[in-house]
Amino acid sequence: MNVFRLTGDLSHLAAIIILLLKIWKSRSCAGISGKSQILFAVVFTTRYLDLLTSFISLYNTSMKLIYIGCAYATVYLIYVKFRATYDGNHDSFRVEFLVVPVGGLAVLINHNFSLMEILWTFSIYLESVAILPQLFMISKTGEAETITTHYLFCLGLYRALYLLNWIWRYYFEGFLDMIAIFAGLVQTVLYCDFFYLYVTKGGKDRKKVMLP
Amino acid sequence: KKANQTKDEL
Repeated sequence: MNVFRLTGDLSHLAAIIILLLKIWKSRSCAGISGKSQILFAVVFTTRYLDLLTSFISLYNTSMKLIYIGCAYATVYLIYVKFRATYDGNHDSFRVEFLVVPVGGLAVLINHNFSLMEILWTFSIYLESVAILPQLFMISKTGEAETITTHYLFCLGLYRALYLLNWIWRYYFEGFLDMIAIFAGLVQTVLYCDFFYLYVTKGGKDRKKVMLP
Repeated sequence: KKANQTKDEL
């Protein structure tokens, strides 16, 4: 464990909690892409199946359970409890255009051709594009609530910190996982546009306007 | 191969 990975995990946890609390307290999921949240639930489910097969540490296991629990709770709030506030018209990204290519890529490019490894690879590739429906929705509505931008900032920051973690681990431990690094780069690049707007428009206006 | 180390990351 190193400082980049720890702050990355905490940033990821913060994002997940921020979103869950925002929906719960405002009793509304307006402006939130339910499709992205479903993709994240799939990402955690396919990646953390090893909860059933191996124990790494209390931290590892508890964080995985928290991530999975919050992901499904968020999906439940969006599609069941506050479904009346779900903005389905703007959440129109065709996720099959993500899931099918990612699934094919996971079968073609992986570290070894076993079910667990392919599911893990699928999860890594899917996570890198899972935020697209959310970013697409914001570009369609043209704005996002401030709290949503904080959620996206923490979520984007987490994988950027993981990139630093992989540099650290390569230098100190000789650890190298090109699949995770490649997907992490793609994931972080997708946020760059948002990062720029978040920093330049930070604090100026209540409703952050996002240029399409 | 290095990549096959145990998957200890989240």
